[in-house]
Amino acid sequence: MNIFRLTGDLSHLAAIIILLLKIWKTRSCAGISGKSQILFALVFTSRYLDLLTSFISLYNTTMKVIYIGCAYATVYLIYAKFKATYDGNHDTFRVEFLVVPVGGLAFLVNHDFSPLEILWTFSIYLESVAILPQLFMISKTGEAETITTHYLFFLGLYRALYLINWIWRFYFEGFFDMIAIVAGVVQTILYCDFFYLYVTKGEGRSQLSIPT
Amino acid sequence: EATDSIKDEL
Repeated sequence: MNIFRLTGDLSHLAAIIILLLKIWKTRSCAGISGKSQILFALVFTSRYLDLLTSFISLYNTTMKVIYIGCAYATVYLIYAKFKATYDGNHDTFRVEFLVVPVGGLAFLVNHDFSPLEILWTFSIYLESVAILPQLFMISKTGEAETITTHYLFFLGLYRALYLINWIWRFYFEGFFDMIAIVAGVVQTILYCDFFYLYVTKGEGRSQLSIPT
Repeated sequence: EATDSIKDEL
């Protein structure tokens, strides 16, 4: 494991924990897209089914369990515990427009036509676009709380670091996985506009306003 | 099939 992969994982973990703590501490999930969080729970569930079939390392298993656990805890907080604060009226992205095409693509373009492999591919494709309901919600309300922007920053940073990890692995190990790389590039590009606003306008402000 | 090398990633 190289340093980019490790910092990518830690950045991903930071994002997940930041969101969970924000909701827990403020007793509110205002401004958070429950739909994006359901998609992420779906991503982790379909990708980490190999927890049941193979053991890779203690690190790998631990992180997967934490990611899955946190994803479902977040969904629980949004849709059950703090349901009253959930901003459903602004969370109107049609997720079937993501899940159905992504599911179809996973069937058509994969490494091997087997159930686990198709689910893994599905999770890779779905993850690349799972943040869209959240970005859509922010563009609709026109603003995001600072802590939410930190969450998005770490989530975007994670995939950007993975891209550097894959460049590193290509040069030093001759390794590359086209499905992961293409989806990873798409995922990172979706955050670019946000990164720009985060860096140029986020400093010293309590809220990030996104021009619609 | 995707290699074990990519499956090792999260």
